[in-house]
Amino acid sequence: MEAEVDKLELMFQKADSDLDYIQHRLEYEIKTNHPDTSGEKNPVIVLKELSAVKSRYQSLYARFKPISIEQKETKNRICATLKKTMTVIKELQKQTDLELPPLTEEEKTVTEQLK
Amino acid sequence: TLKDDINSLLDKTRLENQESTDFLKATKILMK
Amino acid sequence: SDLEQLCSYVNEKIGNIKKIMSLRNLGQEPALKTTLSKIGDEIIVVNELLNKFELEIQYQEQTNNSLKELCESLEEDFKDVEHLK
Repeated sequence: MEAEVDKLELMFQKADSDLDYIQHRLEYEIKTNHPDTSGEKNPVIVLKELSAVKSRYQSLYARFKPISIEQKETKNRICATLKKTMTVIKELQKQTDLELPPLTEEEKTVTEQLK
Repeated sequence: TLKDDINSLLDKTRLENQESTDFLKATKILMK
Repeated sequence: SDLEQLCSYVNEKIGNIKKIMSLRNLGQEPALKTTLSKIGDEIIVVNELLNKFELEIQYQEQTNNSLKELCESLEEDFKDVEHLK
């Protein structure tokens, strides 16, 4: 069994290096057939840049997603805490008969906005 | 389509950023 | 799953080679050449979009930190008000 596995492993390694050789040989052939003229890239480079752009997009998207979710959660937490705080302040106001200055126009607008 | 995806995501992020900036300003006014 | 990974690894390599094979005859047809240079131009445009997107994400990370700081100080205020009560 052990020998069979080793043999299989060798086959995979050989296939891997053969594939590498074919790819490099093809790239070399294309580069020699299409030397980089002014402004024109050879197709292999364009292909590599295309996959680089795709993976860059995927990594940026992976970075963006959790931040966007976390931002919504934090905003909800802020609104909830603000609401609780305003409620307690009103209760304190009643208990102490303390007259607080009314909300300014700006504060009213902003409160509406946060609602 | 990759370009369209990026464009729509860019607009979405810009909008979210604008909203968060306004939200921050609003909350700071109330906290004064 | 190791074998599956191995297979997808080999398949990916074979896929790449097929793609490059299809590019091999590119020089002959001028129409394909223009398509190729158009793709090259598009890649530049997309990279510029990704640069903008990356800047927006950096701004978003900063805003996120400010929101978290604000949230913490608000929660401190709430505790003080609760204590007062």
